[in-house]
Amino acid sequence: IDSEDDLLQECISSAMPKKK
Amino acid sequence: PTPPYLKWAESLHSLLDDQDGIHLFRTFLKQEECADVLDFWFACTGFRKLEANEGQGEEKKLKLAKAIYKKYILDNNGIVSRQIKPATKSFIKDCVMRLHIDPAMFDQAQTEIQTMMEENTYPLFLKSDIYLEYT
Repeated sequence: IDSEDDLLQECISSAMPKKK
Repeated sequence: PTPPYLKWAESLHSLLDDQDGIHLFRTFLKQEECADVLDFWFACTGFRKLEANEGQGEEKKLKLAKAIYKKYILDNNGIVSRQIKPATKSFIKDCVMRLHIDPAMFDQAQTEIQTMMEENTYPLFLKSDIYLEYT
């Protein structure tokens, strides 16, 4: 089970632009 | 071609659309002790994206909405919470309490934080030693 912090980090990372 | 760091000065969105730009801006915000503002902005975008993805569990959305609420909104002294209007905070609290998870529930808060960055931290960043040294 993901901890809340992991979930948040995953969410933040998913919103970042991918390397060009 | 225009070097990336010149593009960063065009708009906040140009800056937040570039990995190196985000990294440098975050370093600056960390120095100013307000990196949470940027993390919150991305968390809101990520939350909307999650909703748009098929196959994501409702439970995960609820857990994430709660996590964002708890970390950035609940503490009235937090840097993010202080920049968000009371009515906007009540709206989000209401959504979380009633388990009414909506893809747009953080949109207004994100807009308020974005306006604050555009008017305050972003112009300061463009004048900061961190940015000037990088260029």
